Amino acid sequence: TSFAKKLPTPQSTPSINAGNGSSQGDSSYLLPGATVATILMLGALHARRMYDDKKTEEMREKGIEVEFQPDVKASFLRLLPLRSISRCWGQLTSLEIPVWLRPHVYRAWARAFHSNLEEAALPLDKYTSLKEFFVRALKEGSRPIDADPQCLISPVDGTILRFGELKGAGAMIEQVKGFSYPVFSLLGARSLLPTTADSDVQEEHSESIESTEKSKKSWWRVSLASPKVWDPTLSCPKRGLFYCVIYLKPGDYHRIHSPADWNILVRRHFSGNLYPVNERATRTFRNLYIENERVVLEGVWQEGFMALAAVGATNIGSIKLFIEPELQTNKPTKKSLHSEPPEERVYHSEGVGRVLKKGDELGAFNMG
Amino acid sequence: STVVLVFEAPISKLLHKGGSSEEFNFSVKCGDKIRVGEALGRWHSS
Repeated sequence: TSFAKKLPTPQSTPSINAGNGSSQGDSSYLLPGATVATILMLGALHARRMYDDKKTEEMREKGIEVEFQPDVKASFLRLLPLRSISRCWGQLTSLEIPVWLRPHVYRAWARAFHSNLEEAALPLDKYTSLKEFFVRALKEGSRPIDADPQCLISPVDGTILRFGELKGAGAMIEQVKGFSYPVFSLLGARSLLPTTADSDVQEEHSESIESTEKSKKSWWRVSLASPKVWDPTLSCPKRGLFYCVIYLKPGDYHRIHSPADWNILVRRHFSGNLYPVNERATRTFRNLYIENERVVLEGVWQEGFMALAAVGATNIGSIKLFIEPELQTNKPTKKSLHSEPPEERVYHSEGVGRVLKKGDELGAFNMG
Repeated sequence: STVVLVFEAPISKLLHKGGSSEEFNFSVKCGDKIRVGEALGRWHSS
C-alpha cells in the first residue's frame, strides 16, 4: 500500500511546489521499484533452479541418466575471479562469532544444510568461527569402522557419484554420462599407476605389508623416475583398477580418513581453479575434476596401488593434510594455473612414507 | 568438495591349493549416501 500511495494521483492539481512534490514522488517511487524488481528477478531465478532440479530428480527416478550439457552459466562462471571469491569467503567465515550467538548461527547452518549437530565433538559455543565449526571433529564412536579385513571403507561422508573399473591404457573416469576424463590427468603424468615391470615389486611389497611388524626392512622400491602408463593387458591378470567418486555436500562432515591400511609415498598438489563441484556443475563443466585445485596422495595397500584425490571447490577451497600440516592450498595467484605442473613431495624418500591404519584421520576440507 | 579414490583390487586371483578365486565388488550404488567407515566394496573368496 505504501508503494501504491506514492503513485501520483491523475486528478492532482499542479501547485507551486509541484516540481518538488513530483520529483520527491519520483525518487521514492524508484527505490522500491528497483528493490521489487531485484526480488522478482531472484525469485524467478530460484524458481527456475527449483524446476530444473525437480526435472533432473524425476529423470533420475525414471532411471534416465542426465547427460553432459555445457551451459551459458558454466561459461560465465569461468570468467569470475573464483579464487578471490573463495578467499574472501574464507576470511568471512573465520571471523570470530560472539559466544552467545554461536549456537544460533550453527543451528541455522545445520538447518540449511542438514548437518547433524548431535555428533559434534564439542558444545556449539566452543567453536569460535563458522570455519572452525565446519571442520569439526565428531564424538568418539560416531563413525564405526567396518572391521572386515577384506573390505575398503569410505574415506569421507558423502554421496556416491560414480564408481567402476578402469580398463585400457588410456583409462578414463566418467564425470557424468557423456563426458569422461583420463585418470592420468587427475593423478598427474608422474603417477605411480602400476605397470608390468612393477607388479612383481608390488607383489613382494603386498606380502611385506602383513609382515611389517616383524621386519623393519625398507618396504618399497619404486622407480619414481619415468612417467608410467598403466596397461592392464600387460599387468598380471589377477588385479584390476577401480575408481569411486564421492561428493560432499556443504552440510556433510568434512574430515578425510584412511580407506585402508596403506603407506602413502607421494603427495601432489595441483593449484588449478576453484569451480563449484555440485551435481549441476558435474553436468555442465568440462574437465571439472582435472581443472580444479586438488591434492593427490598416492601409495600402496595390501592389494597394490592406491590413490586418493581431494578436489576443492569455490566455497570449500582449502585442503588440509594432518600428515603434512605445512602444506598450503588456495593461495592467492595471478596467472592461469592450469598449465602449471603439480608441486610434488615424495614421502617415502624420508623413510617408509606416511603409514596409516584404516579409519585414521588424514586430512580435511575447509572453507575459503 | 569431492574425493576420487583410485585403487587396485583383486579381479580374479587363483588362491593357492583351494583353486577358489577372489573378486572385488562394490557394495554401493550411484546416489547412495555413505559415511566414513562404511564399506565401499569387498572381496571374498568364492
